[in-house]
Amino acid sequence: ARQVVRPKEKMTTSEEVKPWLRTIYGTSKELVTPTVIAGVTFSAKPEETPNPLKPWVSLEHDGRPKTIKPEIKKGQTKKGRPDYKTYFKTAVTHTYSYEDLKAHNMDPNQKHVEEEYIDEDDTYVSLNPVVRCTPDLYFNKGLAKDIRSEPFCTPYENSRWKVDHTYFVSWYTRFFEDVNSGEVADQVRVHLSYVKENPREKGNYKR
Amino acid sequence: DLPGTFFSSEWIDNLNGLMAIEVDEDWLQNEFERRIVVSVQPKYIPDEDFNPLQYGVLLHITKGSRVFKPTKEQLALDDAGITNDQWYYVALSIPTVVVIFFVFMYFFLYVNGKNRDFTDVTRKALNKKRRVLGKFSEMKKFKNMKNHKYTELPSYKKTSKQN
Repeated sequence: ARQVVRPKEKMTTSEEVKPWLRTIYGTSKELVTPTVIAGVTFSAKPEETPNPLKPWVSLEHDGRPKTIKPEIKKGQTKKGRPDYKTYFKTAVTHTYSYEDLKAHNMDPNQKHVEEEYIDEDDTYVSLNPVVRCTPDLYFNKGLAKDIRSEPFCTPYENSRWKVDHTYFVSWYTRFFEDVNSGEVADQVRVHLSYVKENPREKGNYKR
Repeated sequence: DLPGTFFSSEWIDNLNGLMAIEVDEDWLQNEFERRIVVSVQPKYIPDEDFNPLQYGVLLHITKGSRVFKPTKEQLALDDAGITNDQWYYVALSIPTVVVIFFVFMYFFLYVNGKNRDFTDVTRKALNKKRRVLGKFSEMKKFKNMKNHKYTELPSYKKTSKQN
């Protein structure tokens, strides 16, 4: 005889995400409408007090979202939010002359070049809870796994996308830099195309 | 309008570098699996210059998984004690039948132990062996026997007439 176990009810939240108000760029007010995609809430209202252990959303190899809860172990934060280093910063070089700095250990005719990284405008970027794609998260693809996957971080090559499932395609935004103008493309669009692979390309054709 | 492209999104801001795509069954075109390429076209590259295969990622879109795995619901029902276990009976009954058969065979042989006689079989096998030229003492079966009182007389190949 086995104890009858009630299957757990699937948690469904009936609460609706409500629009919220914020002030950007100092004075202009803006209404932000959160959206929920594949269980991930985008443009959610930030918490009053910043929480270092706030869960964040990472992506599986095939692009499915997964929630990561940071932990504190031995005084260190494990699985914390990824550090984007300077990938989304703009590098500016300043050249200072002796007149500008009047440093005591500087020759009168010496020039000092300093590189400064300017943070990007995170007004809208901060509303995205999903990990952003940086070259650190690239993977190797191709038959010999020797081709970098730039600009994509997800999905990995040969992933299987199933019908009626939602997957995230993520790419490094600064990869699309216009050669002529040197500016990053402000708009992009995603394409899905059919391909036919011959046996050789599939890699199972030996002779 | 790109060759082979069956889905193109709107122009979106290249801000987060992220886009959610829900796989539609129509894209499979009544096949179980299709091979696709995911590619991103920046605004400054016109359609005729854009090559999806240059930086695209090769994927499979499939209707589902080929291998049957119990879904969470089925596992939950199992936990609830609601199981359809006909196959369980089948799986158990086969070895049971085999065991019963062997037990029955053992007792049958045990009961008939007294009235069994295989001498005709052994004789036929030995006759077959005896046709081999050479001494008994050299046969594999008798090689290690030590109680030879005398050496054998030579034996010849029997012709079919002599049988």
